[in-house]
Parts: sequence; C-alpha cells; structure tokens
Amino acid sequence: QRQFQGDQVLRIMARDEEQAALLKMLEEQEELQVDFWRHPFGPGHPADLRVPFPSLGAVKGFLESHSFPYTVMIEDVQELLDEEKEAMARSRRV
Amino acid sequence: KRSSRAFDFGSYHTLDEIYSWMDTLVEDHPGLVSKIQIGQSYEGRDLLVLKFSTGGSARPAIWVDTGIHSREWISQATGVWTANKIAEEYGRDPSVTALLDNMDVFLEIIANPDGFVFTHSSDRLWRKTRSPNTGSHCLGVDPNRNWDAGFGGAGSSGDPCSDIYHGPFPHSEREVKAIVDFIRGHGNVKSVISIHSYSQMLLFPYGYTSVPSPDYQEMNELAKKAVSDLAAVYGTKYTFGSIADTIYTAAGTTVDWAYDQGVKYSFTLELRDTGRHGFLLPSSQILPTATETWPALLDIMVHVLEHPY
Repeated sequence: QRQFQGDQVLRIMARDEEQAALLKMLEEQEELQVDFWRHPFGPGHPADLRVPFPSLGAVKGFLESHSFPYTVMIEDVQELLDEEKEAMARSRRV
Repeated sequence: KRSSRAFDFGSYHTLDEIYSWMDTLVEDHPGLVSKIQIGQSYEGRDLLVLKFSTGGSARPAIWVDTGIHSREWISQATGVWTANKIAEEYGRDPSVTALLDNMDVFLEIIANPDGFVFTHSSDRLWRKTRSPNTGSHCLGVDPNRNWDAGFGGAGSSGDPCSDIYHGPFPHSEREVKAIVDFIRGHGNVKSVISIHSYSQMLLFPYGYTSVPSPDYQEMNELAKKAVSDLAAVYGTKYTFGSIADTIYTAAGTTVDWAYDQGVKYSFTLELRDTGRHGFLLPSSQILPTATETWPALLDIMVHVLEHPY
C-alpha cells in the first residue's frame, strides 16, 4: 500500500492572477510530484497542494521566494490515514 | 443476514460492505427500492444503481451519482446515508412522499468502483478510473473530464499521467459510458446531480464555456435557496454559480453533458471542507455532512417535481 509519510498539504492563497499562474507552473514540474487537491481558481480562492516529503523543501522555497501566503493544512498525511484506518477497524469491531 | 439498520452510517466502508448493504436496503424496502446494474467497470465490477420508485413506467426521474472521483470518500458515504434517508422518509416526509409518488430517483453510490477499491487497497489518494492508456505507463482517466461536452478543452489534460486526463475520446471510460447509455436510454431524466468533495460549492452549467446557460437565472435562484437551507443546519457556507464563473473553465464534465442532452436541472455539489482535512475528512464528519446536504438535495428534487418541462 502506498505510504505518505511526511507528505504535507499546503493551503496557498494567490494574491493576484500572476501568482495564480505561478502556482499552475508548479503542477507542470513533474519531478516535484505535486498533487493539486484543489486547483488555483484565481485570486481569493485557496489552492491546496499535497507535497511529497522529498519535494517539501523545493516547494516551500518556491512559495517563499515568490512571497505566497500559505499555511500547512495537514502536517503529515500518513498520520491522518492511520487514524482513518483505525476508525474503520473500530467500527468493524463494534 | 444483517438488517440495514445495523449498518454504521458514521463510518467509511469498503465496496463489498456498501454493495452488501445495498442488498439489505432493497430487502428492507420491497416495493420502493430495487437494484439495477447499468454496466461493468473496466476491471469487471458491477456498476450498481439504486432505484427508488413507487411504480409506473418511464416516469420522470432524477439521477444522483456519488464518488465518481474515488478518493472523495465523503461523497460515497453521503450517498449511502442519502439512500437510506430517501427510503426511510417515504411515507413520513410529505416532500419525499410527493416526489416518489410522481417521479423515480436513481442513485449510483459508487460511480467509480475500480478507483474506490484501489483507494482501499493500494493508494488512498487515487482519483481516476483504472483503465490502461496506450503508450503510457500511467493508468486511468479522470471520469469528470471524459464527457462529450467541450471534450478536451481547457481545464482538462491530454497527459495520461495527469489527474485531469480527459481520456482518448469522449465516453471512453466504461463507468462514464454506462451512465450515458442509461440516461439516454431512459429518456425522461429531468435532473442530474453529481456529488463531489471538497470545496463547499453548488455548481451548475456551464463549465466548458463562460457563456451563461439559457437557464442561468433559474438555476442560480435554486442554488441560492439550496445553499441557504444547507447553511441553516450547521452554518456551513457554500458558494454557488456556474462552474466556469465559480471555479475555472473545466471541459468534459458530467453536468455540462447532461445539460446539453436536455437535462435542465443539472447540478454538481462539492461537499464540506473543514480547512484541515481535504479528502481525508474524518468519519466523525460523515453524519453532519450528509445531514446538512439533505435539505439542499431535497430543494433541488422538489423544484424539479414542481417545475415539469
């Protein structure tokens, strides 16, 4: 089963069309393996990106160098998945 | 055999558990609920639809599908809860009773079973179908970019490795083609509601063009009422509007195809976003999400009943 240890989901708010376009460029960089959970609709709408652990430094560096405001929406994707799996197992036991 | 009442609606379930529960729902509500198979997925799984009907032939109908994007688990879970709610409220709730006395409802809870099984077995974050793509090592097509409505246009991708890959041709995916054939074959579907997550939105055509649809005003008013009634339950705020205006241009979507086929009341719902979980909404949120979605769904269904065309 695919694991997501250390992957984070970042919520990014593009300030303007230029920043929204910059975000779309991230998607085209295949080596980063960024997974857009929510695409950059445009300014005023959050974009959510799951960033694999090995790409975190590069992506955060990119965001900071372009002054993107962002928050970490999920600190560790695998932790949530483990909780989800445990909740399902608990329900089955009941 | 278990009763459908023993089912835990506040938990996520596997495909087998949901398909088994569908059988018990049918058994618990004979004369109202039946199960029909509209096709098979790429990997040979049954594409099953619950039919809620009190009789008649080719009555006007409402189509609802959940979980065409497999990783959006809250959608399938809401589909399960909603199916049970429709069955339980018939004969109790005047709106549901009036609806089912005059119309049929078709509900496909697992619109992408191969993808759904894959999310349980191999990759929780899988979104697409599981069909192979000639000349590429990447599998799957985005089944919400595969419809013959501006197919291949903006907001979809020609790269098989992309999560928004539109596929080689319209309706190439068996999961999509089965719905297309069913709705065309039925001939009297008046509304299509396709349920996704997560952006807290109620959207309607068009997605492939920013040109307003001829029914824009009526759809907008109905959407406004629906999101207002949804918000009245727990205060969850939804935005609404055409797909192209509200999010971005997205070609090849379910509701655009339905609308272009003459299904006027075509909507897509994007369920709850806590801002903390995305596609990994905890199971504790299933019941609140489904509960708040219900009045919005009912608003649309009752409007369809009261505005025949």
